[in-house]
Amino acid sequence: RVDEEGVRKAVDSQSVVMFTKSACSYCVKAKNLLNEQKVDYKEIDFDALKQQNPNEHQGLVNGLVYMTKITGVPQIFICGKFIGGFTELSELHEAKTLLEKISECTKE
Amino acid sequence: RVDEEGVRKAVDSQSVVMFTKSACSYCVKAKNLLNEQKVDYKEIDFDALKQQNPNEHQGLVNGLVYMTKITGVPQIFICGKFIGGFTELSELHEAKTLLEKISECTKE
Ligand SMILES: N[C@@H](CCC(=O)N[C@@H](CS)C(=O)NCC(=O)O)C(=O)O
Ligand SMILES: N[C@@H](CCC(=O)N[C@@H](CS)C(=O)NCC(=O)O)C(=O)O
Ligand code: FES
Repeated sequence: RVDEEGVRKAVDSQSVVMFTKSACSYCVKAKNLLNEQKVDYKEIDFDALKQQNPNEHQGLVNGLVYMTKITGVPQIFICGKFIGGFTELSELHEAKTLLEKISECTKE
Repeated sequence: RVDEEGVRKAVDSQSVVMFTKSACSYCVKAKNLLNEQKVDYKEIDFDALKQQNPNEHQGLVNGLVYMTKITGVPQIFICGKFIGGFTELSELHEAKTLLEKISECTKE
């Protein structure tokens, strides 16, 4: 099944949402970057989810691929918009536009 | 089973040998680095091997972990010696000692 609604709900629930797998160094680097910038984020680890809730897992995986057309991890959403993986996240950071993008939907 | 002999045979067969998984960006970066340096290497992709030869696959995986005490990928050997993953490989490259190490067992 394709749980597009579940993905939408997740990516709208917080200013930064990241889909990961537990053993992926690119996912670790993405998280480290956000931690260094003191940015809060929600992480959805597909490997952990597969263990805890296999039914929900497959629907979210399919929903995510349906929405972004990408099968890899990490997949990062800022303010509900898909921005890419670790490469794109670090490009935003290099361009000094990362915090700006996040602030657009973060209430102070 | 633990096919330590199979791993030893593989890592002694060429000056640079890398154990990878097919969908890992760190493995891709390690290969790109070697390609840019025009370094020949043997790649053993555990995901491909699992499909082609599941028996050999498990023995090699167990043998590798037995030898290096590390479960991750990539795992890189130069002149039969385990040097680490992508992080260690790029450190050798930064220190300008990578090609030197490789030449120690490469006949000209
Ligand atoms: N350029 C992307 C790379 C994404 C990628 O290739 N991810 C790998 C793991 S590091 C993956 O999940 N590959 C499997 C696939 O693409 O289906 C990024 O910077 O995050
Ligand atoms: N520092 C290592 C990282 C190795 C690593 O964490 N690899 C990940 C994939 S990118 C992995 O295989 N994790 C599973 C495990 O460690 O068992 C490197 O630079 O290669
Ligand atoms: S799995 Fe190795 S970097 Fe993502």
